[in-house]
Amino acid sequence: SLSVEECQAHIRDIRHSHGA
Amino acid sequence: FLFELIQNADDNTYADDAQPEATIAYRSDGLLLFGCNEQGFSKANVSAICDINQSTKTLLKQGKKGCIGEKGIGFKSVFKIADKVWIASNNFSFYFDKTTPLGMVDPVWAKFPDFPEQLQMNTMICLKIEKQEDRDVVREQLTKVLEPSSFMFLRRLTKVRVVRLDDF
Repeated sequence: SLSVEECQAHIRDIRHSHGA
Repeated sequence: FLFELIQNADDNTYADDAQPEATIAYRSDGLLLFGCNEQGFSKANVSAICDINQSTKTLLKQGKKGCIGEKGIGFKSVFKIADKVWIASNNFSFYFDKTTPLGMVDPVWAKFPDFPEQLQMNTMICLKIEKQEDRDVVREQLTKVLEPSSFMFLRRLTKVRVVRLDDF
């Protein structure tokens, strides 16, 4: 399953895609 | 929104040796905890819960019920009563804050609120219910709306535990 590091990176990507 | 959360829990993936179960706990300060012992969020699950358009596309593309896309769509109903919603799965946690721009789809990395050990489950959602009138309804109706007949169509969940963490 998803690791803490992978989740953090994915959340960063999602926020960037929203323009945050 | 409770039924959406229960339906999502029923659609989740569980380990072969796990007995799928969910816990719902209301605390007197307006926090409502929903947890289940699913395997934990995948990257696709995190995407789905953060982006309703993407999850709609996934749902349409796959053309089937019970896929991960539904996790995102049903989940948004929690914002009917909650301004702030925390998600915890495996060892990571983040929240959504409806009061900020794009807050319902923009995850913020954060610690999950503390709950007693016996309520901890692998995947947990915590709602901060702001209005006292909404808190009163949830507190009073929690055990009334969740009748045995509500669970007739569930496929995986075998147990739903309801807890009130207050003076009663």
